Amino acid sequence: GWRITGLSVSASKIVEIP
Amino acid sequence: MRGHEAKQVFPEIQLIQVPVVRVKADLNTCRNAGSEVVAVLSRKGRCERASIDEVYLDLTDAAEKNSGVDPKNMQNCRKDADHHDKLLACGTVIVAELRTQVLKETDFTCSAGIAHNKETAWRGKAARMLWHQHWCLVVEHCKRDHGEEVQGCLLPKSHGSEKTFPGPRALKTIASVQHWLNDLCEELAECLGSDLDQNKRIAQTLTLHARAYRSSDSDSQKNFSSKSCPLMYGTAKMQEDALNLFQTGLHEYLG
Repeated sequence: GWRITGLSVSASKIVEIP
Repeated sequence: MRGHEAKQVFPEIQLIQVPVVRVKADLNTCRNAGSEVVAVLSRKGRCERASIDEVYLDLTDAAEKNSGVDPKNMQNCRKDADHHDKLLACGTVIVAELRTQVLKETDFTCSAGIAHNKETAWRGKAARMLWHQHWCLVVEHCKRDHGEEVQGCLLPKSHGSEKTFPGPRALKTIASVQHWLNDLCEELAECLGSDLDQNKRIAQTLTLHARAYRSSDSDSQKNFSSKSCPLMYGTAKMQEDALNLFQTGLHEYLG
């Protein structure tokens, strides 16, 4: 079996709307 | 050390409860407070927000031109001090002024590291933090020809939401992972929505990180690889994509 001790989601490559 | 443990060691300690959203610390107060500090710091030089409570600040121009602190006319420097040494000295004066101004205008204290490049400045700041547990950190960068240049960026370059599950709280089913990914994606979607409304910015990449171990091998050094995909707006779509990324990563992790 497996265990998860940390989770993260991130959003990158942020740009201004042209 | 957790609160109840700290209370045993230091009975007089004053503990406060931070705001909580979705069973996680709500960092919005810190994020907004950081913006107040950045607004003051950015008056003196190019400012790059490195995290919720850290910035890089390029004070080269201010150090060169700051009225009354011309490095060429510094009388108290050693004779062998070169121009860049004098820039650092000017930087300390400017940083001292900035810290005073930040304290005066926002009530926050800052710690600073001053060097010719970002990495060294950051290490200097970290050393100071051992002695001064300040809330906000300032790093100064005085010369542009060593290492990476400070990018003019007052807004964060990424958004993230995370949760740890130490010890017996470790997740062990896909359903529990999905539950938490849904929460994390909701929070991330709120940040993205605010950024879109306030700054007219969109993010293009969604990344999932996880820390894992095998229950039969808790000392395993194998890492759970980060997984990314194009970010599609909409909470449900992000939740679906995050779960797919997790399952791909888990599949690789388990070999």
